[in-house]
Amino acid sequence: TVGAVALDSDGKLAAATSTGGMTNKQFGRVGDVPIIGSGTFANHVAAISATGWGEQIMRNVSANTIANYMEFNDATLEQAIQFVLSQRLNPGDAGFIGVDRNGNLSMQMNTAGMFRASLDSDGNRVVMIWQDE
Amino acid sequence: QKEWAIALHGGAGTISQDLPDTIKQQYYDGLEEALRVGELVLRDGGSALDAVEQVVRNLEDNPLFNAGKGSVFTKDGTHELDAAIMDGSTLGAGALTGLTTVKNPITLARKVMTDSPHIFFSGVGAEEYANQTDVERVENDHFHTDQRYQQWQRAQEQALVDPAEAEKTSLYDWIEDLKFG
Repeated sequence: TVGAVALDSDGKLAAATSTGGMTNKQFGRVGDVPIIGSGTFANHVAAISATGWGEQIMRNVSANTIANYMEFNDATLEQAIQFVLSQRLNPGDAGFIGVDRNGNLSMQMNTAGMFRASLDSDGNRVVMIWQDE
Repeated sequence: QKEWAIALHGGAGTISQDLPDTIKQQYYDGLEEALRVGELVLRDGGSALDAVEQVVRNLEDNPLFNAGKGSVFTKDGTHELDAAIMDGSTLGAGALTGLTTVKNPITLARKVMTDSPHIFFSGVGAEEYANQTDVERVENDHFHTDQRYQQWQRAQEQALVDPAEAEKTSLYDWIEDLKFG
């Protein structure tokens, strides 16, 4: 699975995700990627893209839950993703990338690794694979 | 407040720290290249939608990642692709599942969002929708890579021996559990 989230200079947010699914998947199996609100979501608060165990991400309507947690709890993007990873999903389930309307970025996972990268207009650049890199 | 910002991912899961340096570098290079695509769009005042579409297209075209070329195999030995895009400023969204001949599913997802009154097309219907657009089409074997094919063959063999064990086997020598999409 691959994905991207962005904030532009007009203050608009967008999210996109694409996948080949899971190896050896059976006829008609669909994961979280094309399910708006589960694997992909963007509103006026944040843009989120997920990767991981699709069924778990769908059960928890994960991407939308992250945005809602921020909006209704006055939480940061970092806190909201942490909430879903630690309180809703199980260890080893998933990873998320997100950006909020202020351009704050977060890339977190409860798996051993996630191929990820980020950059902002201040020049903060991150390219990582493992959790503890 | 940042003027612009972007993040991308190329999948999560079990990624061994023993990944050979040469392969590790290929992944870093792939991530850097995709990031550069997004940077160029946003730095020049482009939209967030353009940025995420272009970045995902780049990753779809990179055979290292499980999307577009380089996608994993289904049980039947084919490739079925899914994609979605969402515009936070309008709540517009477009999504597709079960595509088999669209080279860059994310671009078709954007057309679903902008050019159709609907949000989600599946399987045969998604292909039919693609027929009404100018998106680039390919044969299904365009998505084939030898590495994914070998991974799929090992999964098939493992499933014959012990289906339960196959659920736990790490298939891409260093990367990704079977359960992950």
